[in-house]
Amino acid sequence: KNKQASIMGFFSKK
Amino acid sequence: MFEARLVQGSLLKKVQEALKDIVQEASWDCTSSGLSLQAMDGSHVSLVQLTLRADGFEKYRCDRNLAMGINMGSMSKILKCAGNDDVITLKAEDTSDRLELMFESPKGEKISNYEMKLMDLDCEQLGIPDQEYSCSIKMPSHEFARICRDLSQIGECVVITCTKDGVQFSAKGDMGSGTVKMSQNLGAEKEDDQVTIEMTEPVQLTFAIKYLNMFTKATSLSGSVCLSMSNDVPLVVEYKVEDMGHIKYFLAPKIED
Repeated sequence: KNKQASIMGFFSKK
Repeated sequence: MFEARLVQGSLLKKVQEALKDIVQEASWDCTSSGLSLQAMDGSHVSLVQLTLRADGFEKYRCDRNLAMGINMGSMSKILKCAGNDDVITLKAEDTSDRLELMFESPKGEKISNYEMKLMDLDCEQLGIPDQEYSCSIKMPSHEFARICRDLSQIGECVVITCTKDGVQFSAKGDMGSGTVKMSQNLGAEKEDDQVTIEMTEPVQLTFAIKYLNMFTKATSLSGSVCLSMSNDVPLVVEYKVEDMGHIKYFLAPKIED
């Protein structure tokens, strides 16, 4: 089963 | 003082239509180099980034950097009051909590002025890494929209597989499955009709189709769309805004639980 990843897991906070 | 005049006002109307379903509120950042916006959807699954360069406007002035907090629903309502052929001018004083929008008909006989309240927004900005992608696919934007619309009837997810032979979009659901394959087509007469695939490594990723369908609201901005993918990182769906900028949508993939 696939789970939706969050975009925040890929881009760091500025 | 911030002032930006765009003769092809329809571009701003289209940009707004391309953003409003994904983002409810956003900070429009004005600097001397142009207008930009970065915002996530409410579920933090996708991110949209808009750039409109200053040199794309007929007149552009920005004395001090400005972050205008805008309710996108309100902005849409007001921009719908502009005709497709109208010239649009945006204006804001440095310390004002309002954005002025002026719409001029092409012959100048009708001038409409609107004022929109700005909001105080505490937006989280993410650093988007500048990276090389394993696959870059350029295809007609209407084909991409069609594929997303068609496959969303079949299932909630689309698997995008890119190899040197082409790019394949597949979905499956309770009623069955569907697959659309696009092959490279360099012979098309119009550049927008071409399908080009640049690949250093094959890629397969799974995405929620509903987000891709929202991205395709930008279709009227550009005849072609570029998809950039690498395994295990967000997909980038890019539409050019004439020669003045772009809208880039980033979508986090579905990953194995």
